[in-house]
Amino acid sequence: KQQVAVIGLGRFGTAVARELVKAGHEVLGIDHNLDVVQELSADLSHVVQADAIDQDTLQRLGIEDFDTVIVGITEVLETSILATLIAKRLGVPRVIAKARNELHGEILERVGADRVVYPERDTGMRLAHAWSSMDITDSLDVVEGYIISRVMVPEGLVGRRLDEALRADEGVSLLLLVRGAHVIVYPSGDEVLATEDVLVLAGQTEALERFFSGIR
Amino acid sequence: KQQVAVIGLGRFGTAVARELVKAGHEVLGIDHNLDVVQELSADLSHVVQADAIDQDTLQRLGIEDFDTVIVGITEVLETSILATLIAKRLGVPRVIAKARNELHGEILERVGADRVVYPERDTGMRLAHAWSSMDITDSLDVVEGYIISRVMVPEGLVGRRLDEALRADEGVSLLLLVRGAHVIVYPSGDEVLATEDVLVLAGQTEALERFFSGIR
Ligand SMILES: Nc1ncnc2c1ncn2[C@@H]1O[C@H](COP(=O)(O)OP(=O)(O)OP(=O)(O)O)[C@@H](O)[C@H]1O
Ligand SMILES: Nc1ncnc2c1ncn2[C@@H]1O[C@H](COP(=O)(O)OP(=O)(O)OP(=O)(O)O)[C@@H](O)[C@H]1O
Repeated sequence: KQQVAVIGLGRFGTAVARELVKAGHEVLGIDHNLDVVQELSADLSHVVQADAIDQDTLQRLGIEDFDTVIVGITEVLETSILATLIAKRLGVPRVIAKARNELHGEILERVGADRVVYPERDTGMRLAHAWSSMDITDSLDVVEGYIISRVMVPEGLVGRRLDEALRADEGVSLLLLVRGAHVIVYPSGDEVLATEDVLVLAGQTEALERFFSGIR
Repeated sequence: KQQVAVIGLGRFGTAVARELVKAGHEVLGIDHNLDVVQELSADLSHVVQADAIDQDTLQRLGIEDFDTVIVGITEVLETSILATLIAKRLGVPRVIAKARNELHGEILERVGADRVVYPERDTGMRLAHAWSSMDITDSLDVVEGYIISRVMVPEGLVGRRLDEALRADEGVSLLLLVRGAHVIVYPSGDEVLATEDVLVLAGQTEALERFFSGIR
């Protein structure tokens, strides 16, 4: 398990911090807003009220001993950029920073951020890539034009065998079949689809689109 | 292909609109900021300057004929909520709206949004779920604690056969092997891993974590 410091507990910072605690990592949250600090004091390993760009305070908190620092601040670019630079100068091996836009992202890379995330842009792109007549609940871009998508089993397929529902010639592969908490990898063709099943499919976006619209 | 209207061309709205045009859908962009409208006029099928909550204007633009309307506005909640309600009252089959936070999201659902997206929260959660010592470039949550992750092939595995690199007992499955633009589904055990290969792996988060930290 790792030690992670999250500087800036907005929507992004809070979501990362909470999920890392759930996964068993040790998380220190830092924010200059006392309400935020109090609200999260029960959820994170430690939460302190401090100024993200006060190098002395960050050193006193032992920031250099953390495996990763996440900077989740974008309203004031100077704060995000300085906090990232300070963390790298103190020797933190990995700094991940949220960017407001591409220009901000480029500055963060130049001052040493190991990874820059763009929540609004990436969520917009993911929504468009998983676009289809089916209700795709989530997707992963594999290469341009080829995606993995997670869908509830369409009503038109319930009760059918897999090898009937998904003929080999359609260019769509079923990677995983999820039944409750049980995940079946490479399901065999004689598996019969049931309501509530979740399918994880892979293929060219057009092939998936054709497959879904053919089920109607 | 579908007809989609995107109301509010911020980072999220612009990203969705651009990617949908790339995928061949017809996209109408609407924003009240003239600079934004001009900037995107070359990228989208149509872009107009209009007020998102002016029902007469939306009707004149023929909003009810669109398959989907996306509302990407969160600075002023009233605007997002009214635009969503107007689109549903005009009969748009699917409205997808960006929410600032959970309370905003609940109001959007109550006024008829078919789907609500939370870019900052979801990106934060995805980052934490794909957390590991390896550089996971993207991930998909299958069920709680089980993910699919896309990684560059680790240096320690280059030159090795798949069945050596990934022993069956580790609880990690290789779903796809990506070599340039070529995607190999269910790669066979005698495949030899090369630099630049991209692996799409599935497994319990702990099993993936163990697999990655064992490669060092
Ligand atoms: N100098 C600072 N020191 C510590 N915390 C700060 C500082 N500046 C901002 N913050 C905190 O960082 C958090 C996120 O800040 P900000 O609003 O800039 O980011 P955001 O990108 O809008 O966040 P979100 O993740 O909600 O989109 C807030 O909780 C804020 O109190
Ligand atoms: N009443 C309105 N009519 C039309 N467009 C509007 C209206 N209000 C805001 N917009 C536009 O919507 C876009 C996004 O607005 P806003 O800043 O509220 O969202 P945001 O959630 O901060 O965006 P993002 O995070 O995606 O960048 C802006 O380009 C803005 O000009």
